[in-house]
Amino acid sequence: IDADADHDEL
Amino acid sequence: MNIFRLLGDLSHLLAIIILLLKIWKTRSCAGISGKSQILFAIVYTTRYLDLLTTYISAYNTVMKLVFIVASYATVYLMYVKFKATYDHNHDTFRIEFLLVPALILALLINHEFTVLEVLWTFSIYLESVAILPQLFLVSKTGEAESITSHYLFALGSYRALYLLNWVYRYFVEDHYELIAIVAGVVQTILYCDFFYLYITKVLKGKKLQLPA
Repeated sequence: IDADADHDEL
Repeated sequence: MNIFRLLGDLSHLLAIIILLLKIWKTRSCAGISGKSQILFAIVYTTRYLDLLTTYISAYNTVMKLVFIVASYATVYLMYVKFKATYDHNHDTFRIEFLLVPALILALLINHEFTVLEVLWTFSIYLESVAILPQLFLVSKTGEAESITSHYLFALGSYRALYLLNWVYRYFVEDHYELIAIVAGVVQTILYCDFFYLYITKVLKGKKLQLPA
């Protein structure tokens, strides 16, 4: 599961 | 992008437009907490600093810019243009009680100890409680105009819809972001009492009035 911090949300 | 996220974003956009139109059309910001609006301006500024470093999509960039500009426009209307109508006697929530804990928590619990990441985390924590001065103002005056209620309902729905988006992404994309999820749950819980009043009163054509 990808739990890292790529903030693609608003 | 999934339907929950899109509806959440549109709901967020609708809330901001309702608020700006309300202030502009009535030439008044009575019943609106300037403290909450300042907190939202801080939230968007600190969260969307990644506009300068990361490109995600045109949609993402445009929405971020709209949120930043609209939040500053709201603060300008409240504190400069329609200052005389601002309800500062009732808007007495001490925002340092939200800003300081959000900052400390962001310094302690984050994905990565870098300036941008800590500020992103701070904005997530701060957003979850940024509506408190507004809810405090409503509870102090004991009522809210219908248009203010619609604004609050749209704003609250946005994070509730994001919760569905996060459930969807967890199962479909194997993706989750714990900090945003926990803060989003807190944020949505804060609106529950208001949601109840909105559905039982405002939607039935009554004014949102708190029991004395």
